[in-house]
Amino acid sequence: YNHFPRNLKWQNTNVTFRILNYTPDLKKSDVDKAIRRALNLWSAVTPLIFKKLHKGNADIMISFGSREHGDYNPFDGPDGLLAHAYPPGQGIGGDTHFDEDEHWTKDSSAYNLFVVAAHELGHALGMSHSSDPGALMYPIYTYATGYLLSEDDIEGIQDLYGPNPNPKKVKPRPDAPKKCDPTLSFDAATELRGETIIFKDRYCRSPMSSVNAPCMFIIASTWPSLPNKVDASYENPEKDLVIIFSGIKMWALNGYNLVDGYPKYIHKLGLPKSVRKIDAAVNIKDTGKTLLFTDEEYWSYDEAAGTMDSGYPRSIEDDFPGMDDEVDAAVYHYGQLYFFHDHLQYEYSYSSKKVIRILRANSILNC
Amino acid sequence: SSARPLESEDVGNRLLAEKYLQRFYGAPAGLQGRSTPSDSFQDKIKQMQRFFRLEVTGNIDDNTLDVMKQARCGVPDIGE
Repeated sequence: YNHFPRNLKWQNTNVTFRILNYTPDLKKSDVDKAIRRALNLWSAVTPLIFKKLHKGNADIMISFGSREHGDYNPFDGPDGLLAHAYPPGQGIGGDTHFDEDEHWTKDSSAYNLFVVAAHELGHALGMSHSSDPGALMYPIYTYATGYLLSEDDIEGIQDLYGPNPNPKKVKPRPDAPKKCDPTLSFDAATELRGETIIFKDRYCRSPMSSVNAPCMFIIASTWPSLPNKVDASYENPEKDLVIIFSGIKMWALNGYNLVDGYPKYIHKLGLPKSVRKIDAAVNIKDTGKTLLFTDEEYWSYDEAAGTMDSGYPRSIEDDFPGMDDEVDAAVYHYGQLYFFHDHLQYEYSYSSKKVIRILRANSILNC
Repeated sequence: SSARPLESEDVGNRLLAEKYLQRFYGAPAGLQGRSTPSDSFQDKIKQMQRFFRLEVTGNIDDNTLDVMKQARCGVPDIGE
């Protein structure tokens, strides 16, 4: 996290705010709610108390405007700059402006007012930008659901104001996984049109950040309909689909689009109801089979026939000698199966049926 | 005269980058139109690449441009 120069902050924990005008994109009550929810995020973890004024001067004056809107800091039309806010202080200090040329929403379409307001009001309280992609104070807009403050955000605001004297239990979202953390483990992995995508907590990472997939991004900002936690994933290259598993449900993605009719239950694949979660999945291009790993066993699904192969489940340890007995994630390249378990990566030769190398899991991220 | 005439896309990307760096990294104004980015311009690109944990090249490469094109907050990433 970062603060503004001279650690600007409100000297009084009773801070006033006033909403000067409203966007036509939302009901007035929706705007009121979004602003109040955003302020509540910050007051829940500090001694700050926010009082709404309906006339006169408030510490934080909130307004919607477009292009040059009176502060010589013009907006730029749709997209690009969404909003800005000034650090605590007299006059314009604390004031928060939203670009009326954006389309403000209550959901994941266009720009979610609550998410942007929570970020901007962080500035109005003295937070500057964080370089942690998982922090609310990260400069780039990312739609997120659930609790918005990360540990980084909470540490930063409490560094300015201290903790809430009567704290309510909050569960900060995890900071972005550090790429070369030697203990890094993965939740899932899949190929996606020639790239390997890794899932960890709420984040996706692609080792070679391609043009349209920066090296790390938040799942919800790319696939808002996906859950925040992915258990397993695989690509069916024949159908240009990526299947994502979370709990007993599965989603099908065609590029960035969710395929109609999903999510479906994993038991549609022919798995027994006793299976409540898939740990890892991988499509073996050469055989057309998809292997589904659950606990210490695995199943084989025939993509062409759309049925589970008979004689399964089988033991992972028996069929993949040298492998650990459980798998977190798996991908298949050029005749090699790459299994991930905890912080290790096992390179398994499909032809010679044995583990030929064991590496750290994060070596796939060029660490 | 020997320099390859800049493609309009290169010029557009460089103007986008200069505007971005002025607004968010306090790059000095008036850099527009120089045929080669000045040192301070490259330093500012490196500063931005470090902030976003991109590969620090000092050049306006695809990943850097991609980040510059994303919707964001209007508050600078460094300084006043």
